[in-house]
Amino acid sequence: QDEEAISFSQYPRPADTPQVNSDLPDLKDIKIMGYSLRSRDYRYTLWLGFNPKTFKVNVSDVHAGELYMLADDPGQDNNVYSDFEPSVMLTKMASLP
Amino acid sequence: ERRNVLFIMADDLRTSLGCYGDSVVKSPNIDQLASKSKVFLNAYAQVSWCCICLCSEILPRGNLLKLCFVLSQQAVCAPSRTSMLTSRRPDTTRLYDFKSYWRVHSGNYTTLPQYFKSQGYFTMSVGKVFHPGIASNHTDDYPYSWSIPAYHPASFRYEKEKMCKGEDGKLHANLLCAVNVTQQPGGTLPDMESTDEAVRLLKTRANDDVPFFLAVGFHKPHIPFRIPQEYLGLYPIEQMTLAPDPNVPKLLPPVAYNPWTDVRKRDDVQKLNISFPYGPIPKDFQLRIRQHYYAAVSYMDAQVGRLLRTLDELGLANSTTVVFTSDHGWSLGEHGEWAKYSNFDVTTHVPLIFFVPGVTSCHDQLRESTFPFIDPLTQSKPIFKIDKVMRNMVELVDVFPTVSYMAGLKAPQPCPDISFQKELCTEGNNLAYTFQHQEQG
Repeated sequence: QDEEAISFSQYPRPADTPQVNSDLPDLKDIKIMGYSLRSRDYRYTLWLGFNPKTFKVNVSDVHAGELYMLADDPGQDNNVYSDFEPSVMLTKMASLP
Repeated sequence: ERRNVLFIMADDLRTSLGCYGDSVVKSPNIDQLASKSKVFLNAYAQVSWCCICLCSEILPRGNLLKLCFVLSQQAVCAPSRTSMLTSRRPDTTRLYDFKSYWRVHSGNYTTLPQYFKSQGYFTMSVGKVFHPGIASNHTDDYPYSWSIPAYHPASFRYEKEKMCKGEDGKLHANLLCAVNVTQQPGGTLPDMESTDEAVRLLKTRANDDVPFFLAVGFHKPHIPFRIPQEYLGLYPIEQMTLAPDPNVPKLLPPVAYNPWTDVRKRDDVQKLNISFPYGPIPKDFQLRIRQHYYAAVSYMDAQVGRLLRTLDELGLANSTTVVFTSDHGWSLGEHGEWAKYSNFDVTTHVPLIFFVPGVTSCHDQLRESTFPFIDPLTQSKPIFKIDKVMRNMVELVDVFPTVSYMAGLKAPQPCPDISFQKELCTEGNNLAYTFQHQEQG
């Protein structure tokens, strides 16, 4: 009961760069899904290729990543994703309960 | 014994509340509610103890890495509300826009009010609870979820029309729309009308033995900021400040940035000729947006106060569980963004407050009332002690099982890994244990 919990959220995008329907893409236009994982120490987000017909995400198709270490960066202004080896992060995610 | 439920949902309300540590906002009625409630400080999106592996079948052959993503709530109105009210994650509802009804699109998932109705409750909806339109079958999911058709305030039809007096003296569809209420159609505004109707409904249920579930969905602080102009006086513009980080971060991936298109479309914002997609909005206008948002929060807080006062006056405060939450948050200029269309914490962090009589508060029948109304316009900001908090992450899919249990019903069973065919189950946790458990660590 006292184990640290993780919360998740997601957001769809139609493209890699902002366009007029980036805020509210129709289902058929969703090409990328951003999955966020947050704990009390960090927020980690991967923007992954998404197939709106099958609703499947392709974890090999990483469009972008975000990582914010909240102790030093509570405002989430300093993305340190590129400072970490992606495979190391993915291994850590896989070991989550 | 079964408790009544008063379920209050604000629209686009971030944790800009006194009880969540915001020192600028005046939200005395919600703060008073929080002082007698369990406050979940970190309600973002869903948290799940089990890990659903959705990706293994598309991993390249030979890759031994098994990734588990538990897919949960997104910061957009319709999927967010449907997800919360069905206690299913977006990848179960498969709703990523507001153009589908879950019972047709995905599965015949039971909703929170529907469950209460099936257990003998009289269920009622006032205002924006389900997302209107196709997303709730054009009926707010009546009759499944509600004993009577949902009520919507008549004055809402003016919300997107040209109701805001501009500098030219003409009416516009502005973002910033503080008005003289007496000059509005009907001399009212949607959340005032909703509160009037909710008060009326509470009076009809006061002496009925059948327990009730009343959901009240306020339309504020969603844009446009069409609010009584007197609330702006609580936030003098000279005292407003910009967001602490108002610039687009250099290392923010372009895909992560949301261009706040709905804000841009408002007449007063269009006149500013802001470049797409990064802007920025001129600083003085940024201050005015923040001022109007906070004023909208105070206005909504006053409506919550009116509702809770009525609950009290009718003698229902000691037999009614009150839940206060929001569908998602709103960016106020952080990272150069506005609105809600991102994964940042300001858009996903929401208030979640549970008042349970006899559990979070002991009602002393000999003393003063539980929820005396506090007028933010005339009364000084009271200080409330918020001491029943939970800091660990919780999810809005937890609301359904938790409300059920705290009202005296059995919480729905956890969903199986594949739950499309299962009508009643929950992908959230029953948080009832947290009401008696002291958080460690």
